[in-house]
Amino acid sequence: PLQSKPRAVVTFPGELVSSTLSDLELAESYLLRFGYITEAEERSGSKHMSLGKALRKMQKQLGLEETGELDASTLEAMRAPRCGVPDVGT
Amino acid sequence: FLTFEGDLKWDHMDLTYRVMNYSPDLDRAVIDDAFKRAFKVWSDVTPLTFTQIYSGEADIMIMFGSQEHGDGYPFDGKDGLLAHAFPPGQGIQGDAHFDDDEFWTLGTGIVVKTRYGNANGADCHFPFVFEGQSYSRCITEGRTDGLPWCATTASYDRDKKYGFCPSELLYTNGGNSDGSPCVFPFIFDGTSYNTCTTDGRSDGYRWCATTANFDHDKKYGFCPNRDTAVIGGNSQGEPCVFPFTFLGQSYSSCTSQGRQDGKLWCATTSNYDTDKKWGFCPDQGYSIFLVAAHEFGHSLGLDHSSVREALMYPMYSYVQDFQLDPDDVQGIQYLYGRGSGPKPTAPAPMPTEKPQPMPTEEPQPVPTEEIQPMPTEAGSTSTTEEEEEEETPEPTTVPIPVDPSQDACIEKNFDAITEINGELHFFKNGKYWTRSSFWKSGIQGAFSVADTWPGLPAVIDAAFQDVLTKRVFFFAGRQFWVFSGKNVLGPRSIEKLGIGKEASRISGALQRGRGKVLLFSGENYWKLDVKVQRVDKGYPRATDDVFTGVPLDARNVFLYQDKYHFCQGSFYWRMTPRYQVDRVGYVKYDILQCP
Repeated sequence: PLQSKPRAVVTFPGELVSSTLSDLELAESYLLRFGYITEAEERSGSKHMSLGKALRKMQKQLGLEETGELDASTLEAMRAPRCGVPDVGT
Repeated sequence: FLTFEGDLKWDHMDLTYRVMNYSPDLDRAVIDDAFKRAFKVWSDVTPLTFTQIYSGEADIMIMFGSQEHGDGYPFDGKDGLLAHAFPPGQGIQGDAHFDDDEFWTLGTGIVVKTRYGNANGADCHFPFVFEGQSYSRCITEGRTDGLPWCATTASYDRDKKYGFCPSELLYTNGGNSDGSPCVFPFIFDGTSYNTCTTDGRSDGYRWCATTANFDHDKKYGFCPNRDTAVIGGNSQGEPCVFPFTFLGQSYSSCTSQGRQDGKLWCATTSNYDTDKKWGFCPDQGYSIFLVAAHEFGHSLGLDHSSVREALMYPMYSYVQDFQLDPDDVQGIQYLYGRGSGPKPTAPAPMPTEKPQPMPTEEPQPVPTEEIQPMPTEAGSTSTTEEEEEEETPEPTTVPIPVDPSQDACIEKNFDAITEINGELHFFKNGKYWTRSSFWKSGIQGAFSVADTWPGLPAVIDAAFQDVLTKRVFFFAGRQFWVFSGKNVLGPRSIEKLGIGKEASRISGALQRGRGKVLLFSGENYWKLDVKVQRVDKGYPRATDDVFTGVPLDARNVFLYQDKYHFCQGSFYWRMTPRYQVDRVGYVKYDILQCP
């Protein structure tokens, strides 16, 4: 049955910010955390260019289609449970 | 696979590990066993050994923690990051940390190991029937002491098998009370407590006093999670309270209301609206065995792999019958060499650069040492046919490399692989390379197929040399050619051999001693009598009937050093004449011996 009223979305105390990040924020934090973007690139202005390149690098490493875009399968991979060790760099 | 920069690895093989603390999600015996099995994954294929110690500094220190847990690399609550580990070395190097905001199981839901009762510590069986009622959690029904218990078979009424569930009323973990249960109420910091608490701690673990007054006795222990305990949220470990009120509605079971991610949660007091106490409900959880095996790979020096099926792939996925992928085996044996298991070899050392003969020069194979007799490994002698009398192979003209810079090591796969005159031949798109197991001259080529075997198509599917006559058979599509030196008979249809339309192409061949050869196509094979050039009656047969455990639609099948090789993708499966797969590895690194 249709929802009688729109689902209320509640921010639960103790819930980490990460679950309410926008897709772009999620992507940037993921790419930075796992070494696809360096802090320097993150600070520099060329974020958009480096984002596409970093996305392509991540898609290649994880065996995804290398689109350079923040597509559904890439976002799904970013939300999937994984090991905390970076994929690139030390 | 990848190793860490500088191929970080331990400088000794007998490694020690110590479990600093335990997750309240699982009985510590279950955790100890999972870690032991996770280390065995690696010791099975290397000379490494792992010994658990219970005090002092071990090579690999293991701990559970949540959020910031002391190493500057905070975890992130439920899901997301599950664990991390550090490459080999001193101090924190080599250590492995597991996020205790996760729900640790063996990958298929809660594992409730019982204590006492009459079931010898068997796990709860959910659901179970008690007094005609079905239960899917531990209950206190039937008892007056409030101790949660469960049946360890589907029906207590029938089998009377039971045990007590993890509960702070039964025992505690760690602390300084040797597992004594909590005492309620207890005094802490002048306040009376009737339940476990996280007060006084920053790591979120629930604890209790094991005497009536902690302020006085300082005796305490950590509370095990009950089977209805929530995960993460702001009440890790607290049991759900049903019914509870949320946004004015009453809920008697876990719900995903209020969330966008569909995760099930519950309140840990009767009213969420007023108390805002909540947590996620138990789900399948994450397999502590699988995640530990992955993290221990890091602790031994392996970085992440890009092979999806590999254990060292960064993302978690539950597999029932876990097996190390060849990529993992290659990686760990690159660092520590072989173990008692199958015998892979570390990648060959970089070949010293030898000036490649110019295409006009005849490449002179340089015997760097006396020709070694072919090593016959135990169990590799053919058990089905008597040995063949040796014939001197026909003199063949030494082929002229068409382009020595064409590197066989960049090919992803080959059209055909077979041994001709004692040298492995790798065919691809009209070119071929050879590698001799006698000469240490590495890979020779690329040579031109058309120069050596005029009239053959550029792309072939299979080839073999008849042991007796030294003639070489080639297959492409439904045609075959027979070469005796440069003289050729063919092309003719494989129909003439008695192979029906069901075979669109031949993928490989295994010589079977006196004049017999097995020809493989799809998931079937035929036995060819080379002399009469007809397949025996009673064929085709299903490959799986005999060659169990190898890829059924292998791209290449060939005999080499008395063993059967089945290739698919970048891997090969090697089988002894007794039909035992004794090795899985990389065509590129093991057979071609690329750097």
